[in-house]
Amino acid sequence: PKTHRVMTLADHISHIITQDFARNQ
Amino acid sequence: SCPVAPASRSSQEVWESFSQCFTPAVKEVVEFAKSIPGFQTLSQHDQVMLLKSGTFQVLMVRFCSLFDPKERTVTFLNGQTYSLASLRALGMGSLLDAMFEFSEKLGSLCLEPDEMALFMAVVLVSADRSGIVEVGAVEQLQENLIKALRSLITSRRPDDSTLFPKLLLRLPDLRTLNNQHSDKLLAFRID
Repeated sequence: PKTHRVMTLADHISHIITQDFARNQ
Repeated sequence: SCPVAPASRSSQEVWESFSQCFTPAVKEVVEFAKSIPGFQTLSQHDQVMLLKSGTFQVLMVRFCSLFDPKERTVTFLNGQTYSLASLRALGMGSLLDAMFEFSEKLGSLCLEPDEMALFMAVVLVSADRSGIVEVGAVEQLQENLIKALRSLITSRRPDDSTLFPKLLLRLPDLRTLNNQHSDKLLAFRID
């Protein structure tokens, strides 16, 4: 069975931004 | 891979696909921010805080061009097109209705691409200041960008003194959209 990670759009945006800056440090 | 969700795709699959649409779009906003003159002179902390507060609003402006009022469809940045009816079935009705309304208002101003880009820069640096450490630096950047936008718009349309104020009035519209809809839920499949 599939499982899903559920998050708000705001949290998703935050997550992508944090990842991007961490990757580029 | 499919422009309009066929009956064979479950609503769950469509929802997962819709959720994924936001990922490349957010990354593009981060790249766009880095290209704004002066943005990278802000502290990294403040860059991150502005992006967290403002990306949704920048996306709303960006997504306006993907709305087709005649066909009542929305095309996302991965190329997939969804009818308003199919998206409404996913529970995004109130957000989409608000966006169609916003995109009609912004669209009526008939901005050129460079004006739209500068407007998006203003939107980003006008985002909520909670968590910003060097508020003065952000305010100076915002002031510079607003001046540049005013200069660009008024030099192109010297006879229309209402356009720039109308454009600035879209900023509170965007904040309202953000407050009403950024807590909407997305779902990502974990394999």
